[in-house]
Amino acid sequence: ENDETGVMDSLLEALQSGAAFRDRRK
Amino acid sequence: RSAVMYIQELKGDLRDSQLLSCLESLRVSLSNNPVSWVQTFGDEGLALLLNYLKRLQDEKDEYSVKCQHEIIRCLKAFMNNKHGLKAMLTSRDGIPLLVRAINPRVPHMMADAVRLLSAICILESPENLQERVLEAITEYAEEQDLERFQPLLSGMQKPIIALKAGCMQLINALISRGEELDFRIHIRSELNRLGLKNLLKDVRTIENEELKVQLMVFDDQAEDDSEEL
Repeated sequence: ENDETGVMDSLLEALQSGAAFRDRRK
Repeated sequence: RSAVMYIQELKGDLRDSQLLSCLESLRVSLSNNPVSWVQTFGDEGLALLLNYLKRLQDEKDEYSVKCQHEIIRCLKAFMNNKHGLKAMLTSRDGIPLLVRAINPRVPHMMADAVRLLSAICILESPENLQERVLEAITEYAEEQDLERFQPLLSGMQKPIIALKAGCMQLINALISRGEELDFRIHIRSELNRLGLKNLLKDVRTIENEELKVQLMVFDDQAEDDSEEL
């Protein structure tokens, strides 16, 4: 069950750190 | 209280302080209970929350505004697992109501709403969620007879750094998930036409790490697109 929680927290963290946008473009 | 008890309570047409207190308690429960609890709250609980949000968004008194914000916080907790997120994305009203919460008159709620919408945009999904978010933004703006990015620009002008950073996140998420170069360039010029470029001159002077990250993403993406062009 643990791997199903924290989905939104991870997305928000990736957005905040900019990681969500890295490697988006080749 | 169990998830079923909250559902029963929310069915009772709560108002003002009673509603706020129920929502505050629900947010804690949604955040701290196992996924199975959130699953039990499920589609029915979500529909009740969204119905309250829809109704409250037409009202402007203090309690309505507080309750709207608390519902946005509940939605964040609800969407913090795959089941809740799926339920929210499957619901017809989920994204459009989050878009309505992009309300510069309630800046702290808006800061939460733009972050949730940004997260939805970048979610890996067979469906293009960025398109759905942009469609909802466009439809709401048409309804309000506004430029579609005007609320984001207004948010950027508020003296709240978390809101500025959130607005930039959503702008970056909308642009970065655009597959076509033409689309990305179009969105950027639309934002600049509304005054983003000038606004950013001031924003760039603010010493804040989160904001600097978003500005760097915005500039890097623009530079990449310029090279591609």
